[in-house]
Order: sequence, then structure tokens, then C-alpha cells
Amino acid sequence: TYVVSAVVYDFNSDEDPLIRQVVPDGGVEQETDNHLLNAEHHFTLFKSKYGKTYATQEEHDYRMGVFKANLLRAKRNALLDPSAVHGVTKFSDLTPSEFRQQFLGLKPLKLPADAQKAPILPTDN
Amino acid sequence: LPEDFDWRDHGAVTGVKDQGSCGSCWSFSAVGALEGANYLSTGELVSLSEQQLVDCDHECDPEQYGACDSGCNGGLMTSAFEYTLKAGGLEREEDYPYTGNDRGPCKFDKTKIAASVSNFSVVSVDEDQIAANLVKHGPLAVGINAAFMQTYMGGVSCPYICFRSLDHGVLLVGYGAEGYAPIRFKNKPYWIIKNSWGANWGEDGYYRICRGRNVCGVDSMVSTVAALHTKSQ
Repeated sequence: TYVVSAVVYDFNSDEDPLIRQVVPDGGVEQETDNHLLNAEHHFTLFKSKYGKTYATQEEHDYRMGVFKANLLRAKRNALLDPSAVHGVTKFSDLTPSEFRQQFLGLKPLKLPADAQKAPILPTDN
Repeated sequence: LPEDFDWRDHGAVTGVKDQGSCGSCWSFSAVGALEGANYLSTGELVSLSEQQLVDCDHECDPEQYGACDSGCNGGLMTSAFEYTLKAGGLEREEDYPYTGNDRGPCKFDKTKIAASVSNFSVVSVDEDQIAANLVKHGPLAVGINAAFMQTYMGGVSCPYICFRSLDHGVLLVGYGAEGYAPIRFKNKPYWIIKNSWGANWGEDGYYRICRGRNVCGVDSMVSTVAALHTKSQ
């Protein structure tokens, strides 16, 4: 239900977005099975690549659930941002709010009003 | 303005760093800009201390209540420049190494200052002016919305929809005229961004985002800093 459905293709522009089949012939059920199989496989690779270990089985299972959700999020991001590559990164076992909390850190403010403005520079040769 | 430009080709950018699990991106962005400015004024590329900002900089923005730099809980690059101006400068990374947390006391030693700020300013939301300030003054501290960065692995990011509310601080080191975007079979001009999540994220620690329409707010919080020519003690 994410905004993917709100992505409006401007067919008038010269950008001719590819319409790609995103569900295999086997239909949504097969797609779901593939996704779960893939997710566990990817999670195993993810843990070894980034040396991830979890203190308890509960934590492990919870992180795998988060990982699966992030796989779908990466798929959605790839649809919304097709000129970049999106997928499994070292943050794939974090929820978006954990990611923001731990790895960002810009005060959500405007620039200080009293900051000095840079002089306008010539840009034509 | 050159069509392509990258301060990494001119030796003004230190290696990719890793802020770890600490919301200190603002200090990496500010330090990256001062490292570049210091290189331009001294010819020496010195890795400077983010930990000094994390531990010692609690500068507040006079215009906004509660907008104070606070270690792993966030900060602002312009406030970091203000702190550095008042404190006299930053130590080298090696003299005040990064720990990734903000529980320690301030251990700033004035006798070990390696770079100082002479002034800093904000750049207008005009891509030509951003490019011109980048070429003239060195890498720029910029804010960005990081929503698409959690899953980013490479390429030129150019989301159809991306909020412009800023939640991450990074360093603008260059720009390119043509980043091949397969899906749209066209080349997109892009900014080259140095991030602080280690070299095993993105393109060896770097992020490319398309230019042209303030995508993810990347044009809306840009600041530049000038360094004093100091003799390190």
C-alpha cells in the first residue's frame, strides 16, 4: 500500500519507464514462497557477511522478521528509485526507526537564521 | 565551472570513516569540510577529531530553543563550526581518537590544535552556487534525507518521491555530469557524497544522488568553512 501505487508515470516525458512483470507466472502464492525461501537464504548470507550474531533465539527470530520486512522495503525502494541499486546492506536487520536513531543525527532543524550567507560566485567561466 | 569535479582527485578528502551506532553524523560532516578547507589553506591533509566535537561541542543555535549540539543525539554542522571558531580549533584524529559514544568528558587540549576555522557561511539553494562554492572553497557540509540510504548499494539515486525533511549530515566532495541510469537509458548529472558509515556501505562509503531538483533536500542545508593557516604545536 506504500506510495508505489502513487507513483505517477508521466508518459508524456521522454523518459519511457519500463513496465516490468514483478510477479512470476506462478502467481502471488509462489511469489510469497519464493520470498520466504529467499529471505532465509539471504539472512544467512547477511549474518556471515557482516559478522552478525544475536544473544538469544528470540532476538535472532525477531531480527530475521525485521530483515524480511527490509527485503520488501529494498524492493519498494528499487521501484521508487530505479537508477540506483537497492538491496541488503549492513543495516538490513534494523527497523527504520532504529536506523534513524543510531546512524543519522542531524538535528531536524533549519539552518540557523543568523548564519552568514556565502557571497554569490560567478559561474560562467 | 568544470563539467565534472571531485576533490578526491586533488587530495582534499581523508579516508571514509564510520560513526558507528551514534547519531554523530553532524560531526563527521563538519570535520570533513574543515579537513578540506585546512588542506586548501596549508597544503596538508590532516584527519581531524570528530570525538572532540562529540565530547566538547554543546553549542546552541541562538534562534531555536533546544537546538544544541549533543553528541550521539544529534547536532548541526554550522553550530559545530561556531564551536570550533570559539574553541580555537580541532585536534588531530590521532590525538583525540573517535570512540563512538558520548559518555566521556571533554579532553580538548588547546596545545594540540591542528586546524582552526576563520569563518563559515551557508550557501543558497542554487545548484550552480553550490557547485561554485564546492570548487572554490572545498568539500561542503550538507544535510540530506536518508530514507533511501538504508538500502542503497550503488548507482545514481534519484527517487521519484523523497521527503526534503533533513535527518542526516554528509559531505559533498564533487559532482559528475553523467551517471548512467540503466532503467531510464539516460545519463543523469549527480552529486558525489562522502558518508560516515564505513567503506562497506554504498560505493566504497560514497553515495551518488542526482542533481537538478533538490532531491531528498540535498540542496537545502549547505555550508562552507574557511580554515586559518595554523602551525600545529
